[in-house]
Amino acid sequence: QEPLTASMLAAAPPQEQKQMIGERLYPLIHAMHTSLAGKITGMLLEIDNSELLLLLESPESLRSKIEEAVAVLQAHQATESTHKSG
Amino acid sequence: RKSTLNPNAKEFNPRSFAQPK
Repeated sequence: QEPLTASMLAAAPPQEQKQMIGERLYPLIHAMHTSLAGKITGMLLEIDNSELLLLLESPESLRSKIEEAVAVLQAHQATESTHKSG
Repeated sequence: RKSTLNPNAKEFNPRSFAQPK
């Protein structure tokens, strides 16, 4: 699969750009966090496209960003379950 | 430090990635 470039992205409409990046991110995230892959991908897709392209080129940065997303998600879920009594 | 990631983000649905069952 050829790498995703800024010019490839620029040729697509904004919503499609996120989908294109998501299609690249998802398998990488799925390999690390199978059950949370869709959610984590969605969270990361809120980052600027230019930064997402950098993450795709840097497995180490991507991994730390994924770990950050998991931590945020778990903290959020813990809060949710505490508040979800009414 | 506070993370910029949003836990309420919409879940991504892959078009092409086939999940092994």
